[in-house]
Amino acid sequence: MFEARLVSSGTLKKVLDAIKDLLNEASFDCSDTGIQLQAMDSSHVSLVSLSLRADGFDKYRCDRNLTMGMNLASMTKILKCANNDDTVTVKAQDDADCVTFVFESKKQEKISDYEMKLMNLDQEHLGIPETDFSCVIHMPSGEFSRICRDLSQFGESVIISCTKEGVRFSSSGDIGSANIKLAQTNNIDKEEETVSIDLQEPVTLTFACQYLNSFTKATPLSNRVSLSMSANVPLVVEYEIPDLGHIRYYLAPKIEE
Amino acid sequence: PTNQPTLMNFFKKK
Repeated sequence: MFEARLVSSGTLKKVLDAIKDLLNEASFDCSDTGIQLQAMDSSHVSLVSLSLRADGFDKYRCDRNLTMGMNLASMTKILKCANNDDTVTVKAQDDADCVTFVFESKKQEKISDYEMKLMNLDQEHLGIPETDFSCVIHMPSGEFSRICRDLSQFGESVIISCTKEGVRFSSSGDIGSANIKLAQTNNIDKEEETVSIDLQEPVTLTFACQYLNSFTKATPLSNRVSLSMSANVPLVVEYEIPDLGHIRYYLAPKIEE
Repeated sequence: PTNQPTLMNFFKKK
């Protein structure tokens, strides 16, 4: 028996919004420690790694490890049937071929359940080594989203260049070029607005805008984001999901031909 | 001109 309950359906909707741009379907691996998902987009350029801890749920039970392959468009249809403040419970029997979503309104006067068929997905898991990154940038997630959106008007790629002075995002194309520089801030009063840089050595890498913009669909999950970079390794963009877990995106850098 | 490699250029399959 698997059962996981969240007081707010809105949280699960945000998690789904954060992955469905990149993935059409995904396997949710459930164990007694929580729910994990690791999947690459169809072009194998980016990877989503989601972790939801058991203790972040209001109720969590997983008697046997279970992998639930879900079509994310179908899951989206079902979650549209929930109000954001409805409680959601995800349930499945051991070895089940379907999963049930139960939505309960605040006052319990409306209870609905939706059953969805599960899929057998061939998943390719990648072994991701622990890396000591040359630089880690912590910044407001809304600012990162804005920068990706603004720069993608100019070109298909963004160059991210991090030094001890700050971080520079730049893009260029047919209409011209754009540069955005962020300096490290020391505003302790408004910690969530700070930009901080842990730098071992300066790094400059180039990334496709399209994927960065998809990653920023996680912005509603967290007001902070971190960007971890080293020369010639994939970028890691991480959003902490408060009290529940995290979502990490990996993106292969572009290289000079 | 830049080239877009896949993640398999960096990570091994499990």
